[in-house]
Amino acid sequence: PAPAQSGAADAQGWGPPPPELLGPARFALEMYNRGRAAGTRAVLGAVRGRVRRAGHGSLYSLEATLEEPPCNDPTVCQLPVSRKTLLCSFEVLDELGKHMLLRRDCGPVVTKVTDDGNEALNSGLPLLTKDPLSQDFSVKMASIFKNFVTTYNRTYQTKEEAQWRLSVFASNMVRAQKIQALDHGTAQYGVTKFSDLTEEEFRTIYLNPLLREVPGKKMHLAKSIGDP
Amino acid sequence: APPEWDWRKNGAVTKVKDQGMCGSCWAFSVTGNVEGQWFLNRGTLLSLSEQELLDCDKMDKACMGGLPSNAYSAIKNLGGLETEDDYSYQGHMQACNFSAEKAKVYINDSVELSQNEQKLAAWLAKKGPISVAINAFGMQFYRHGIAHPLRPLCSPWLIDHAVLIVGYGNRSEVPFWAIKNSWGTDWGEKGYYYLHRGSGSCGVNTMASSAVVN
Repeated sequence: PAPAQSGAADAQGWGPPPPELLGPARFALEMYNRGRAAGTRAVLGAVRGRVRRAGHGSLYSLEATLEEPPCNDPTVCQLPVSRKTLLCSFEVLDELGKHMLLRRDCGPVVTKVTDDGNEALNSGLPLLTKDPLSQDFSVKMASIFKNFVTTYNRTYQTKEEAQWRLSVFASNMVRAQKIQALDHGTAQYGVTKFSDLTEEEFRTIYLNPLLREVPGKKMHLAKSIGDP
Repeated sequence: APPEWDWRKNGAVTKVKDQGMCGSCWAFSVTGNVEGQWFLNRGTLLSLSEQELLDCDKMDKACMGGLPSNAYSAIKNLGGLETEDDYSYQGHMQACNFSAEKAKVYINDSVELSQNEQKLAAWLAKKGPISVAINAFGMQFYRHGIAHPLRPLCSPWLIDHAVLIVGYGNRSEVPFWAIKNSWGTDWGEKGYYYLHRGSGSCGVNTMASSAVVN
């Protein structure tokens, strides 16, 4: 594995967990095995990932292989499974030494990229199809995107643009999920009329960076209510 | 301050508007505030022109952004605001076409408000909707409910969107600000955004201001 950069284990290759990722990786495994009896717990395999630091917290995005133990107990699993390898992605927030599992996605390891004949999807989602996400995820995403196009009456000039917007839409769905995980109010995030815009486009078109860049005219302070 | 307040129920808020593909949120935040001030001090609710600010407020940058404090000053110097009907919104900058004779409202001054959210609530309940500026983190995908992003992700130092607070209250004991946005009624809760109150969430208390109408 590539040596960890100081202060950031960024975009590591697969291999035993680098020291920086060991803590959150073990915490994620502990959460995964919670409630399981001894002998039925999964074991941590290879780990890779990166860390983003902000304020007092660090957000670890990890990908790890987990080895499920053989399962011969018919009451636990219908078919005897000798050993199953899962590929999981975890998001772990470490705030002042306290870990919190924000997201967990696990699925069987996908050994090859399936070609299901849906070019718009596959070519538009190069990253995703390489992810361990199941095929029905892609089909579901395509139908959600189709609903979006109908609901908000979207038109795209070319097939290429449609493919590009589909891939932006799909990655925005993942972003919305992350924002959802990191909100401790009651808000719901998901598909909106801006879901086919990249973050850059949205910022440039709809937001107003001047607000933080330029001090406005000085105004005097209003009296508080009830102030004699 | 009363436990809850909503100027939409008291006739001080016009319908939700749509800034289109333009960074003119500052103009909508300010006209929304002036609409409320004119209603509360002169008794008439008028829908006022953002396009006039885009075209004629030379201190600000139309679709590239602007500041409420500059906009108040521009309204004062121009001599008032025309109505939406008289000077309709185009969503991009044009030559200034303001005429003082058509101005239906004027303002005398503008003030900066406290950063204490309890004082802000008291001010709002007594004086009217407040222009504020927030960090828009998460708003691209907001659908409904009370937003309360983790503080490191919605820093009060990265303010990038101006909106209008029209009320406040509690939903299942979660305190909120009711915020009128300018992205149309097909975004958020019929055009409104609900943000956690009392924790300085997304910098909501850092740039509160209002026009003054004598």
